[in-house]
Amino acid sequence: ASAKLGRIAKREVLDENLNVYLTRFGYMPSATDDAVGALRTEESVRNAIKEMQEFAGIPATGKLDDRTIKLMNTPRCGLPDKSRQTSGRRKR
Amino acid sequence: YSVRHIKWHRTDLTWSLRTTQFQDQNLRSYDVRYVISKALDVWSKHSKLTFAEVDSDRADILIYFHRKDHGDNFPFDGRGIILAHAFFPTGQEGVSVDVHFDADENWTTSGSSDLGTNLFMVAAHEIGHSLGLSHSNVEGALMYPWYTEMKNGFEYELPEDDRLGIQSLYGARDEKKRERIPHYPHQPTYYRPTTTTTTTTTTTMRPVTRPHHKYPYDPRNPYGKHPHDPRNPYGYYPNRSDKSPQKPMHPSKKHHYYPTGSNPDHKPDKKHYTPGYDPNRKSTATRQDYPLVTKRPYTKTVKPHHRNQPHVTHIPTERTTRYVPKEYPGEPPPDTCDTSYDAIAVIRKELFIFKDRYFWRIGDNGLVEKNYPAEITRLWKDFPKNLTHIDAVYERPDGHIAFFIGDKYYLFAGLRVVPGYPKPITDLGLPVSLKKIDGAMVWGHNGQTYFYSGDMYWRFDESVQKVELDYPRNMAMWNGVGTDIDAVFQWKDGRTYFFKGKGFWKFNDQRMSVEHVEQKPSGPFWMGCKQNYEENGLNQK
Repeated sequence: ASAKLGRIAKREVLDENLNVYLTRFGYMPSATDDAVGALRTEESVRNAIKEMQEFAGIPATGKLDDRTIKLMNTPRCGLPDKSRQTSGRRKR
Repeated sequence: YSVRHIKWHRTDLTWSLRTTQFQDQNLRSYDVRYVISKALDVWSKHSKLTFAEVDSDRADILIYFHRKDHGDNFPFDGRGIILAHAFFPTGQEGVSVDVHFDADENWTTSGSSDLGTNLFMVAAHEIGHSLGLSHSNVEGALMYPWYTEMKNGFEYELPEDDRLGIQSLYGARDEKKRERIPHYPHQPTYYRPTTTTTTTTTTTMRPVTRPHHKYPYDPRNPYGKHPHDPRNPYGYYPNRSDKSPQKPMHPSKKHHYYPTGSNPDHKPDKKHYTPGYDPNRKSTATRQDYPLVTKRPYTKTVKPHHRNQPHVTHIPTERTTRYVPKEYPGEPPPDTCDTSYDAIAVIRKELFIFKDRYFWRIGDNGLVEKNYPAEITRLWKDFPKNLTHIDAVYERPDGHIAFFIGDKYYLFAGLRVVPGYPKPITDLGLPVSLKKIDGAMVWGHNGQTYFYSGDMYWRFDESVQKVELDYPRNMAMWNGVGTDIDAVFQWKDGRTYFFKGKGFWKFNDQRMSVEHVEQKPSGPFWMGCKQNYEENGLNQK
């Protein structure tokens, strides 16, 4: 587990993964949804992390602490937690 | 909890598993259907919702297994973080919603997460979405987005948060007004096409729920209670204490309420009429009244039961009856390449072949040769030390392994016997006169469990752990197999194989007949032994 945590803690990978993760699960607007998306500030990312931490019921530090990294490595449902994305799909 | 406020306007929903090939994942279709049905039960138990399985892409909830990008803007990521997703109801009649599982995950259908990612748990969560529930931020709730282990396996109870959520959408189940119909996945409610002629001819799908004059409509039970009532999608009495008359339909009747004519559980028609089946048998008969099934002496050719059944030539076997267990003091293990088999089953995705007090195992890399055949008690230590053989074995849909020895059966949870076992096979509803069963399997064609003994077979209802009332029936239904089989099982290819003597038949589940009249020798095919025979079997040896 610590090896896994060590791997994910690599900063360059983390930034990329973090953005994808937060966007995918509805904590940050995607770049296409929001023109500001391309200009994300550290503050907005911190708030998104905080929002996710609150939702998950772990301490809302706004930082990528061990519990948050562990949470992000936990298998989960692919639907967003916050309904920023359209998730309805019609068939027939 | 969090709801979408767009919900289904009906509470009687249908579902269908649309992915049926699981070659890469070692999943079996009927296992997945069973797990999905249990996941649906989690929700229906606490709401007014009912679910019926249909074989149609027009079902309300369609279930698929996909890989990577599959065209819905929610690509899967291979094995790992994202397990599945589902879509919310649209609120419009006739619009289906999808539930997608990541085919790359290491799914397990066993009800616990020991062997992989628990499909039951993930399915129950995703079905929550397809009913209109969003993610909950309550840790421990089923709709919590991150994967957590469920308690109690298939007996999982919906947490309060989810219960309140589903009841806010569909209301709580009123037990007094509504008799619960047991949902059993292996008896899908097929939608029968009916043709309506107006100016043009159109084909519509509607459920088989028409009132029938033989079975008066009972508003308390719209599905019908009689097993032959066409409104009853289950084929058995939903309420086992029901004492209503049981009068099977005469074979000459042309009513045929089932989608295909190849299933042995269908009413016998002229083509499938079996001499051993008494259509006029009254309901006063109990299971114990069924005739004694006795082993016949070995004969080289079995007389066909009817004109369509070919004469069957058997490969000689050194053993014709095992009613009285033999003792094997110091007897050497059987010859791997030259023996008959007592029982065969796929257990935990590995093939186990049993003979006398030994067994072989065949995994993905073929026969495990080192230290095999091994004594059965080496792996399943809770058997008595003087174990001489087992008669039949199969892995139940709930993951337990049932071994049959004489008139008793053992239930194992993995390698340990379940406390209280062995129990007499009469506990399963089999007749007292029955001394042993020859084979047991979960049939891939319909996911039902079958027991075989002599010239009879039974269908077994796993939900109530009893054989069904309309059985036994005659083995002639399994055309070409004959009687007194040694073993039967469904292999990973989804096909059924019957064994007798030193040979086997591959069975065609659609045509209900063996694919080759002559047996094929077992050793070369199953054990990888050197082929000492000409191409096709024993007569050309």
